[in-house]
Amino acid sequence: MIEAVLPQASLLKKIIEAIKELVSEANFDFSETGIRLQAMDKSHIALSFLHLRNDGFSEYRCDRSQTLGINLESFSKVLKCAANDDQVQIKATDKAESLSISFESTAKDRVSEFNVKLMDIDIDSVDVPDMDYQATVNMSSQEFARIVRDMMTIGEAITIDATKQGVKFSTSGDAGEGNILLRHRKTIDEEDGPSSTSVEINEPVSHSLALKFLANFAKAAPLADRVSINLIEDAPVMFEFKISDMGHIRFYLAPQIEE
Amino acid sequence: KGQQGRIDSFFKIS
Repeated sequence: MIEAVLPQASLLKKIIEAIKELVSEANFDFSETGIRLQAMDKSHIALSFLHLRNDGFSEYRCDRSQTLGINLESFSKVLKCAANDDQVQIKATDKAESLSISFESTAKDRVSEFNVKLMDIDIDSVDVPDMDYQATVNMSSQEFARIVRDMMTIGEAITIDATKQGVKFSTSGDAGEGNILLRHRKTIDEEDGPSSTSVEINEPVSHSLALKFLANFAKAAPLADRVSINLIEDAPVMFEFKISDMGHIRFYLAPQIEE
Repeated sequence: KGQQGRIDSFFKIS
């Protein structure tokens, strides 16, 4: 038996919106400690990783570990039937064939219930080793979304250069080229404002990445004020959006490699 | 310009 309650449906809506473009169907692994999801996109270029801890839910019960295969488009459609402030409960019995999702209004005078069919999804999962990143950029997630949008007007690939001075995003295309530099601030405090950027660096590092994937990652911006971009030579770049007090979404993107 | 890498060429499939 699985039962999980979130006080606001908007959080679950944002989580599903952040990954549904990259992953059409995914296995949700429920255990005593919480929910995990790992899925690659069809082209195996990006890996989405979601972790929601049990203590982030207002109620959480998982009698035995269970994997539920869910079509994210269907999940998203059902979640659109909830008001943002509705309480949402998801429930599945052992060996269930569907996931029950119910919404209760704040006044508790309206309760709706939907069932989404579960599916067997046979997908490869990968081992992500712990890595010592050479550089970590911590920046506003809104700023990240804006840079991705701006760069996409010019090119299809983006180069991220992290140095002690800051982080530079650049692109080029048939129409021309452009770059945006965010200077490193030592401390991120109120004086600097929430839009400031920090770059923790051991060694300068540079990666070229496909912009269309970053545009998908930027869909997680409503979940978190900040995003961290973790870079290491010759390995996928990791983008992390923390989900307040309960977990995170991480996206790993394979870099472009020299031919 | 480089060629697009794949996640499974960096991380092992378990």
